[in-house]
Amino acid sequence: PVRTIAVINQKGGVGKTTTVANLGWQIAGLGQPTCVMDLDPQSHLTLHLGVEPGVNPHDSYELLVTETTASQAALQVAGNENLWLIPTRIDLAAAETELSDHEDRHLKLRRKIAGQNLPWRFLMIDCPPSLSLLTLNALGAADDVLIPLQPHFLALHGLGKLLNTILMVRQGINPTIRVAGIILCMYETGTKLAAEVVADLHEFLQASRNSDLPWAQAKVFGQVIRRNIKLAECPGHGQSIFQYDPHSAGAQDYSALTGQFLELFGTE
Amino acid sequence: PVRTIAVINQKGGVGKTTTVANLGWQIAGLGQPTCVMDLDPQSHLTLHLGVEPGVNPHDSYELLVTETTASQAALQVAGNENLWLIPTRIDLAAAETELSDHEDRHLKLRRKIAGQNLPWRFLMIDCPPSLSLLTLNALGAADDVLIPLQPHFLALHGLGKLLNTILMVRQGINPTIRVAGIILCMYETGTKLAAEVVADLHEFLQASRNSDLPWAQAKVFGQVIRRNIKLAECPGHGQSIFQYDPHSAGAQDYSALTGQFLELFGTE
Ligand SMILES: Nc1ncnc2c1ncn2[C@@H]1O[C@H](COP(=O)(O)OP(=O)(O)OP(=O)(O)O)[C@@H](O)[C@H]1O
Ligand SMILES: Nc1ncnc2c1ncn2[C@@H]1O[C@H](COP(=O)(O)OP(=O)(O)OP(=O)(O)O)[C@@H](O)[C@H]1O
Ligand SMILES: [Mg+2]
Ligand SMILES: [Mg+2]
Repeated sequence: PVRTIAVINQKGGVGKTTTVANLGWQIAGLGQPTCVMDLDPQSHLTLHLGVEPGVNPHDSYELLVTETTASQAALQVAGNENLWLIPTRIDLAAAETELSDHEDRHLKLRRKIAGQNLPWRFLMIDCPPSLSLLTLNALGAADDVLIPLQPHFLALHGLGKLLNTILMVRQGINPTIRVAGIILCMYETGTKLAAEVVADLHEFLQASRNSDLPWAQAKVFGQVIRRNIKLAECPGHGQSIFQYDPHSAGAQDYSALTGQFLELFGTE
Repeated sequence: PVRTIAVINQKGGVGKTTTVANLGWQIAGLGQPTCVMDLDPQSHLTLHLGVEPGVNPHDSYELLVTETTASQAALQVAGNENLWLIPTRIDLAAAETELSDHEDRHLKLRRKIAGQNLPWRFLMIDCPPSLSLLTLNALGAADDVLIPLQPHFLALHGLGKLLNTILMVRQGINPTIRVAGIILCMYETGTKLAAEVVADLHEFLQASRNSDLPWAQAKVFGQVIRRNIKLAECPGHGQSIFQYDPHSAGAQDYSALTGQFLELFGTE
């Protein structure tokens, strides 16, 4: 069965979309059939992979509000035969209002994924910068959560709230969800701030190692993603970093991260 | 009467909070009584100015959902006699649901500001990274909009949607709103990407110069805010950049920006 991974952080601009685009690309590139899903009305993952929002007849908006299935909503990404994308469009912003009087509004996505015979090994969901209905749908459907984190004070501050939300989801609609890992993004090597924040993070996780909290087993990936302007250039060309500049520091970092990801999750 | 300025960009992590904290601090520091308001449940502006979210009896959540007035919700910021803060707390995230069946839910903030005899020259509102009810309340109450923009492709892409939302607000609840300016944040000097994005931005604005669109007069501030790690360190100390490291590039940039802001808005 597909392993569903929600990539979440309500703090804005910490590298969620960049991580789903590049990690997803490389996991597929190593032969693991992978689908990435855009669940942010900004449609940045869709753009990042070179697809025009609103053009595909089916997408994640349809997945939530109509009978469209995940397989129907997925399109194969040019240049990577093991990669699929469920794109989105700006209309997704209306889903929250349109579903507001549905009792099961938090479970729409879970119903479209759980128990379905989907042709992918991994399904990775890019979420918007909020803890709204769209993000709760991703948490309801996910087996695991990956948290991209910029090693800054404001970004670390919100982590507690995010983890509490995941705990609530575990006590409610999704009793098996767990936090698989934290990915340090936009890392500025040599800054005191990054070192302090990372130390704080390890101390925080250490304190809950032997608990049954959803983040008790969370791993801070050893490979950090360094700040690298090429990672900000490639979305403008509709390409992953591996297509745009395979020898850049950004490509090296995401390639090494992919190796650590597959060690953690295993391959088939 | 107070001049109300909404600082908005639904793209996450582009420098909204950092700009309200530091620009607000310096405008007040030059003698113009200023209030900054935290309208993001993350409460990052509140933290940035050294205040604990949820401690103050009145805040922006109360302002929206109770009879609390703006003056009651404001507290004076230690160390800057002309600066006030309307803090917030995480409960603000619930305001959207709590107000969902109020006909006038978009006008709550406007009613608390318009026509009130407030003791400030400027009121500057920090918004969350979305175009939800909280942001629409800020747009409903604002005379002007300032748009912090990181010169990256993904950040520029969302500008069109933001401007269209402002146009809708102008055609509906706030007929005089205008876009006063765009502030380039986290600017990485010497990168091709920044130069390209800035060129695109100028071209886009040039095309609507003689129209009656809300952004026809929008100015791209000549002073950019360069990427500078001190700006990411100071929130962790609950200080503006001017308290934390007044000689840093970050303090120089925000100081020069303040001069250009007051040229545009005038002083009293
Ligand atoms: N390691 C990096 N080095 C340099 N730039 C980066 C890096 N990772 C991401 N970026 C750029 O920084 C910006 C923010 O990244 P991204 O959009 O992936 O974050 P996000 O968390 O998805 O944002 P949002 O909260 O708006 O969804 C983008 O312009 C992206 O191109
Ligand atoms: N010029 C700069 N140089 C370096 N770091 C910066 C700069 N401006 C802001 N930062 C840091 O970058 C991160 C994002 O900035 P900030 O939180 O102000 O953006 P935002 O738009 O308010 O984000 P959100 O969308 O989550 O509200 C923060 O950690 C902040 O400390
Ligand atoms: Mg994103
Ligand atoms: Mg902010």
